[in-house]
Amino acid sequence: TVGCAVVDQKGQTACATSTGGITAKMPGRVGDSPIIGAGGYADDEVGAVSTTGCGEAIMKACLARHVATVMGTGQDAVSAIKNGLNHMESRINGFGGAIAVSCKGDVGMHFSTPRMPWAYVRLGKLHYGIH
Amino acid sequence: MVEPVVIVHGGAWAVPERLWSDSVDGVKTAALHGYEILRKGGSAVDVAEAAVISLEDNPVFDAGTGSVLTFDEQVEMDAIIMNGTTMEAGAVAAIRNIPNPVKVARLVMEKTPHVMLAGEGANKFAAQYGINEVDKDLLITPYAKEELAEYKKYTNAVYCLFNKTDNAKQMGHD
Repeated sequence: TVGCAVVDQKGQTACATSTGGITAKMPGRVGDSPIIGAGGYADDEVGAVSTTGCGEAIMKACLARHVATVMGTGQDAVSAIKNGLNHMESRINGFGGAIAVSCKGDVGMHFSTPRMPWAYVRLGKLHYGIH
Repeated sequence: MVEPVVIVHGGAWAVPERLWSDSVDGVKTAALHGYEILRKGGSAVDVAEAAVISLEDNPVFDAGTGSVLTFDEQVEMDAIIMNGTTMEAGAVAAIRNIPNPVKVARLVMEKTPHVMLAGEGANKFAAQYGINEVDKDLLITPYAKEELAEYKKYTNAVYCLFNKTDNAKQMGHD
């Protein structure tokens, strides 16, 4: 799975997520990625989110909307993602990761899997990691 | 004014060490590509789409070229795009043999009153806008084939052990 979250100078947000799914999936199986509020969510009043991981768990947790809702309470992006992932793990025993930007330009990423490659550019500077 | 940010990911999983370098290079390239479009005045939606296309075109990632295979050895992909300003969204599910499903998702968002198209209907819709299916072999990597073969070999081995009672499935054998 891959994804992107963006906020521009005007505070306008967008997200996108795309995936091939999981190896040996049943034909016709659809995961979280194309589901609004699960695989992605964007709202200029809050921010934008893209998720990845165990699709069935992410759908049950409505992970992207969960993260956006928590950001809307004023928490920073990383805390909001951690909140969503903790909820998903404790309630559904599911693992994954997410990236998020707030409408104010706060940026965050976190994952409960062993690794997730990520990168962001802010103030013209590139940041990246995988572990 | 807000300080603009573009962030991308390449999937949360147990990425093996041999893919670490290529995976990080891929997300760096996508983030920089998106930021360049943003710098040139592209919209947030333009940036999200372009960054994901960059990732879909990179065979190291499970999306577009490099997608993993279904049990039937097919390529079925899902994608979404959402505009936070208008709250419009578009998505495709189980679309087959399209290099960039996110492009079709954007077309669903902008050209239809719907939010999601799935399966054969999604492919037909894409074709109406000149996005035709390609030979699936163009999207399938050797790694995807190996993964599926390994899965089937392992599954067969486990289920053979429990063939008489089919307990393996009942047990949710790991």
